[in-house]
Amino acid sequence: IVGGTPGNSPWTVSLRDRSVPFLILSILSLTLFIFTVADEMIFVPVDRKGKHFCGGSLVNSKWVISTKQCFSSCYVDLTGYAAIMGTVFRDPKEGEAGTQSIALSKIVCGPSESHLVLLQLETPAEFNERVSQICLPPERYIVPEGTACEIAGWGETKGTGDETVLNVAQMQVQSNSECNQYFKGRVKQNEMCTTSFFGGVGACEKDYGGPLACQNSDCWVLEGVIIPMRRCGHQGQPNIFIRVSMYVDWIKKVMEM
Amino acid sequence: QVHRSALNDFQRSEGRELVAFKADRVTMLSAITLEECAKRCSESIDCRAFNYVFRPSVICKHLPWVGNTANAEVKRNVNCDLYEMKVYIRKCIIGNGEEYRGGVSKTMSGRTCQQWWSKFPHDHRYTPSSTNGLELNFCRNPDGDIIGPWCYTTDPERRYESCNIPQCKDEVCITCNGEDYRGQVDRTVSGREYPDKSLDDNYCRNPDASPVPWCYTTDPEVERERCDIRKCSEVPKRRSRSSYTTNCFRGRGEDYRGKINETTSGIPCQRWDAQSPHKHPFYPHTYECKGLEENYCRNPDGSEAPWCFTSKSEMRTALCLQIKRCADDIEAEDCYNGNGKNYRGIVRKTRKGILCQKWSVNTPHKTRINPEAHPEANLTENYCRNPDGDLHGPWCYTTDPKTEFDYCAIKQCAGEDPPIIMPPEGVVFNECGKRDDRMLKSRLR
Repeated sequence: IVGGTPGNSPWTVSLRDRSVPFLILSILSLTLFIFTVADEMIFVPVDRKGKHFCGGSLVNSKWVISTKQCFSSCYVDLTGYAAIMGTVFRDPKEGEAGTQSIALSKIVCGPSESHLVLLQLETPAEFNERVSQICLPPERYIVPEGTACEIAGWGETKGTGDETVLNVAQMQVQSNSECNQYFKGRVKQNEMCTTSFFGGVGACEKDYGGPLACQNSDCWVLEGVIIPMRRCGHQGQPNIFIRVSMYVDWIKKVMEM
Repeated sequence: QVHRSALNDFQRSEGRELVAFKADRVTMLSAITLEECAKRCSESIDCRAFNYVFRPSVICKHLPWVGNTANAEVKRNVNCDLYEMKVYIRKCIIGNGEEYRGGVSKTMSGRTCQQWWSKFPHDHRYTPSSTNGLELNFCRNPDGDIIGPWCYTTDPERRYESCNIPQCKDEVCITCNGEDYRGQVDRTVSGREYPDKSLDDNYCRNPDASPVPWCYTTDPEVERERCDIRKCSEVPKRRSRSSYTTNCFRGRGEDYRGKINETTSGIPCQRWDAQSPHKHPFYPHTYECKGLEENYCRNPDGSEAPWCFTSKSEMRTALCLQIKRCADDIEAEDCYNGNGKNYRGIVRKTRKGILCQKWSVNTPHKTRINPEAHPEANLTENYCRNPDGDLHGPWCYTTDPKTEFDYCAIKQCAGEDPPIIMPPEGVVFNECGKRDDRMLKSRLR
């Protein structure tokens, strides 16, 4: 999240990949990588827990919604993948109170063009003051312009914040017609926008799949899902999300079936 | 492991049994471990293969022939694994071929070899025994000659000649980094071997995008080492050009060859042929089939998606997730009006190409929506239908046990969009979306 501040978002989960093979892990890790000449490598193991790679939202105790962009296919083998919730820390310590880490057991791809996936948790999440589900909007509901919303994630801050804790950024709904002035008509009906602040606020790498939650009296409703955009928190650029209300019928159908 | 396992000398064929065509030459040992069975076979003078039966009880059956011997038959048996001595099935040689026990019996010029037991037309001093492998008229190398296996010939004019049996390391060359290598080199460049974790493929492989095929070794001091396998002289593109994509990526994006050269957050990528600001092992000339041109986003190592080293010294790598994923839907075979509730076509495939399950059966998925529950929906056979008025079109249960239902390979007829519904005012939510903001302050403290 660019331009955010540490915050609380009990429905936001961190999706963790499986621990990766030595070679990849050693290369992508910034520490403990030892390199020898004559192109042979000595591998030094680093910690083997999965890493945070994308966000998601709890839409009920057994299902998390995220974006397909985070997964290589609708049939990806989820062995070793997990969702962590109940903590504001990106890498909570072993046994940190209130943290729940639950394996992912199934992935269901949404209708084409939705770029959404539903991920089933192997065991139901326990709801408490740290973990709760977010409301789903009515089907095909258009959230009014100006509604107060927020995005949340543990992703890249581009130096504007601390990536080891959950960051939250506030923004308001912008109508598609206004948004299309900036994006020259490319914003579709199944997408929605929020205003841009001049300081540049928005989601970035590893926030994808996370929530755009909008206030409705004293509740928060999942109106959008974060998808990758070119550039993050770019000054003056509105943020685009997938409009969840277009797919509430599919979400409910999957959870029922 | 401290000792070298005898199993290293055998190639395993899972679920196979070598049928004994001479029952009297079979030795049966019961209730011994696989390791012991292999050890005894190696030590036995005429054992060349063994069946290791593990159900209903463990039996080790030593056989004096291998599957490629005349009259031998290998059949399927899920309760048994076949182990054959590699030296008897290998068609190439390692080193000078002294261990070669293959069945070639012609010299490089095509002359037929003379039987080793015979002294005619050429007299010689070699006598076949149960240990020196001088069997029939097969090429052998009893004197460790550097030319490799040879034989006396049946041509009076030519006493002996090499059989020109290829070196295993040359027999199959590798393209790119050898990811597709399936040859029979089973030791490293310095001769170290692979532990016995999985014998049927203990040959050198390249499962993790290393520069060349490699293997773990039985040397406790050396965990893994690369293997010496000849590089093909011409460098064909490993995959046909048609699998390459330029404006989207499939799967993990290994075949992406587009020109996006910045990360999702807009940071320019570092050139692959540069080592600053980040040093890295992915030299374009070492990974010549991975398309490491310029500073384009690529996936040379099986990561989740195309990525690159960034030009920011404090950020080593980043994914290029802004590149669209190619739609992996198959071609639509029909179209529907509205939301497809009245569709009565005969498409029976999902958008991913999976065959639909019949509406009237309950396997692999129990159908809560079925012809009894929805008599009006024309749920015949396994044709795509929309009995519940799904706004995303006709769907079906699928024959893939992991995918309960999916939308079909049918698109909406041109120019139709389902209407937007404006719900009534004052929608009330309960037991969801509640947050206790006071809690955050206490936790962060």
